[in-house]
Amino acid sequence: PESADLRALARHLYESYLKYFPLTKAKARAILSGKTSDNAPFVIHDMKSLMEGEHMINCRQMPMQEHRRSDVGIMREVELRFFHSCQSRSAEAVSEVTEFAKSIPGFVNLDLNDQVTLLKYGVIEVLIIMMAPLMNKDGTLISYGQIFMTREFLKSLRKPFCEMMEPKFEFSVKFNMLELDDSDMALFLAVIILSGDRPGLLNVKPIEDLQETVLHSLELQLKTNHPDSLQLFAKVLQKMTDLRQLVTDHVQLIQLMKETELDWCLHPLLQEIMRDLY
Amino acid sequence: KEKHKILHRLLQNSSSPVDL
Repeated sequence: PESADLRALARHLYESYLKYFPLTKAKARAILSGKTSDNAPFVIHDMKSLMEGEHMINCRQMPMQEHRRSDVGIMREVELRFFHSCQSRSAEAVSEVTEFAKSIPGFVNLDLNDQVTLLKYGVIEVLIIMMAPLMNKDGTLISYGQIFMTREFLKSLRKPFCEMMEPKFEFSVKFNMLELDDSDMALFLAVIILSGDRPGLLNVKPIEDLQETVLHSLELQLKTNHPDSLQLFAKVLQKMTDLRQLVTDHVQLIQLMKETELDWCLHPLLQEIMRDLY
Repeated sequence: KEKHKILHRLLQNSSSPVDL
């Protein structure tokens, strides 16, 4: 394709990225560096601040149960409520990623079953990539940037909750060193979604054709946007290998939680995605 | 199709993200 077409594709995907994803990297970095006129985020660094900040997270689906009144019981419940609200937010985010996928030219013309497969296998990878701009080495923004939760606090939760986020921090700190901006991210997300090697695809060729065009667009975009960053295109693509391992480990952890946590019930949409995934 | 009915619904919904 002509470079003008590739640039138009990049612009189109950037516009739908801005339309569907409420917290951009630009905004997140402004919040994290204190360069915004908005209020600084509320910091959650221990159980007390989690309980204080709970009203800012959507925790209403799971009211405090009467029969547990000991401190340990209450803390256990606060943890569970927090992870339930993480699930609700993740389900919302899946819906946003779906709208973004539908805006990729040609996506909605693919076989509907293949669209489902691409989302099923791609969406957690996309969500992990989208978490990276919200993170730094010390913690992560949540609740649309209203809250900063520290990495140490997440590590201090009981097993297996404490194991959930640490691998994402390790990945994100390295990924952020590539310094992609929102317009680069939009193209990279589309490349991830259009992976022709997902298990069970019926018609691979049109998916690979679409991905090839987006890859050309990403390559051109990175050369133009980051002229001094050598081999950036190759480095970005290499991240896709790390992502698959992260998703496999994440799904295993969720399965483990389903078995060990009696109070744990997985959001139906997340269940659909994770069932028979890897 | 039954196994992924919410994903199907999200994909076939023509407006903005659906309320989950």
